[in-house]
Amino acid sequence: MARKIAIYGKGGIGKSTISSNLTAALSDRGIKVMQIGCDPKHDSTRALIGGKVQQTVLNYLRNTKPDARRLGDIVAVGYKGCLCVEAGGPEPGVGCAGRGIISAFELLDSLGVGTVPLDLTLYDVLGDVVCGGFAVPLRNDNADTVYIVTSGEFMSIYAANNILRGTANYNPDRIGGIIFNSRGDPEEEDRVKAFAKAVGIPIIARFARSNLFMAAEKEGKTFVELYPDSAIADSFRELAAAVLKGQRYAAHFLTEGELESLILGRK
Amino acid sequence: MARKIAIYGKGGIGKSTISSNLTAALSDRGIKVMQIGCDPKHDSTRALIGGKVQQTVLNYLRNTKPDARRLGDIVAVGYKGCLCVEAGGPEPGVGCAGRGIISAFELLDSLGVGTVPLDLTLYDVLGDVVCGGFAVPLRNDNADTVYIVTSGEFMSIYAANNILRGTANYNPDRIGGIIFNSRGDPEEEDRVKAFAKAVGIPIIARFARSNLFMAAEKEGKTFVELYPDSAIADSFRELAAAVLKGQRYAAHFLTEGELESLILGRK
Ligand SMILES: Nc1ncnc2c1ncn2[C@@H]1O[C@H](COP(=O)(O)OP(=O)(O)O)[C@@H](O)[C@H]1O
Ligand SMILES: Nc1ncnc2c1ncn2[C@@H]1O[C@H](COP(=O)(O)OP(=O)(O)O)[C@@H](O)[C@H]1O
Ligand code: SF4
Ligand SMILES: [Mg+2]
Ligand SMILES: [Mg+2]
Repeated sequence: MARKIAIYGKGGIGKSTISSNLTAALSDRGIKVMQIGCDPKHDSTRALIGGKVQQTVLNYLRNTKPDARRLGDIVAVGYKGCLCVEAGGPEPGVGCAGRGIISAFELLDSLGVGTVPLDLTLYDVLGDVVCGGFAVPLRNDNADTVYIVTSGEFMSIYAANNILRGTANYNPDRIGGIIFNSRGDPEEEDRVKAFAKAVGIPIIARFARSNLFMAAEKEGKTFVELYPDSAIADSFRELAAAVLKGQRYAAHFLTEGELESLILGRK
Repeated sequence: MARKIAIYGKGGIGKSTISSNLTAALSDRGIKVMQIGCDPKHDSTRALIGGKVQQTVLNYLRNTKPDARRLGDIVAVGYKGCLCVEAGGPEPGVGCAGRGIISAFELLDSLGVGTVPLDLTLYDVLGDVVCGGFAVPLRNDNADTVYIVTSGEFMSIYAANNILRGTANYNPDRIGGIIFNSRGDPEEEDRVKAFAKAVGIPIIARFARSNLFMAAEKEGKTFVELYPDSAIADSFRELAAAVLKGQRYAAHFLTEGELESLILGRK
């Protein structure tokens, strides 16, 4: 049964890092993955295709006549045969920032992506605002499981809570878990644990802040590819196993007041 | 001549902290300010009204019949007589996240905000995506000057660059300056300086990371009100003077490639 998962989180929190490493770990197991970058920053798949930034779907649509469009032009083959797509985003201020995602979903559909043999599709989605194109992966037929990447910073947990609210509006029983990607402050862990407990969703993976991520980024490779024998690579393999197991939880969320008093001890 | 300024930046970067303190410093000078929070997080004006979170315009619209609506219901009087409004945001996943801003502008207009004697209107606007309602303050008749709050973190500068691109799409000659609000990492200053130089826009204020901001937040007051004799309060007064002087610059921006190579030394 082909799986479709969405990875959401605040911009800059490490979604693409987590996504591309998860894809690499799954690909190492022979699982056929398509990773679709859904962030106007369009660099989700970079570490899977040797550090290159592939052409976005939005750009491709602008430059290619309808009858000349081919699936192969927007799908890049990456690490161990995984497939890579970048939706792209419009010029800031010109239309919905999520428009690239809407266009990408439509084009992939019309070019027959449904006929590509895949085990898992992974959407790497910007979660600062859960609206317009950014909410498209949340639709029931688009993702069976939603994972949320967060650090222990208040704004990141605030975004995670918003993503839970957004998901609940479509189908509340599809949360795969919280992925804790630390910024390196010691009090982060308690905050994420408190949040996870309050919303009844487990932390299914933990990644410490490490300078080696920057090194991997410079090499244009995933951490899993560059440091396969490291503890962090093991953590990505464990995350891959958890994703394949596919356990899901209800999308509970807190009110803003509850969140502030829980995380910041306010009121 | 009544001024209208917009303060943009990545979510969590310190826009509301900067905005409310700027409003306080201007109010200390007897300048009549209206601060309008344009972030779904709707806590922009909290420090100006004693730590309370005022009712949002969106909420007010939902609960009040059209003929019962009064300007006084959505405008709160705050510190030294400044006026405060919160636009609010919709439920995540339900419609455009910027919808509260659109509704707020429309309601304020229809209830006669144009007749209120004001020296300056300040919009505190979420800048992660510059689209939909979040781009409304950028329209020419809405803001004569745009200020951008950033730290030295890449994602914050990336957002600042996006805001410049968004502003350029409406009217490129309205940037009042960059406000550097530091996270506390030593390399931040060089990054912000390099960015400011590359886009030809000066850093008009600098704020170091300080635990006193959290103390002020706990008290429900602005820094300017709680620590009037501090160096930081002086910096807010200097920022107020710069805002009143109103010098403006062209909204130059970098390509993503230029930004990455400048800030991260990539490629
Ligand atoms: N655990 C970590 N330790 C150190 N750096 C990290 C870690 N996770 C991510 N990064 C770095 O943070 C930056 C942002 O990560 P990215 O995956 O692009 O975020 P997003 O996709 O959420 O915008 C990248 O430079 C990345 O290498
Ligand atoms: N210079 C600073 N030093 C320490 N904390 C700060 C500083 N600037 C802002 N903060 C804190 O950071 C948090 C986010 O600030 P806020 O103004 O609410 O951001 P935004 O409005 O951009 O979302 C608040 O808790 C605020 O007190
Ligand atoms: S729906 Fe969301 S992404 Fe689209 S215009 Fe509105 S705020 Fe922007
Ligand atoms: Mg990304
Ligand atoms: Mg704010």
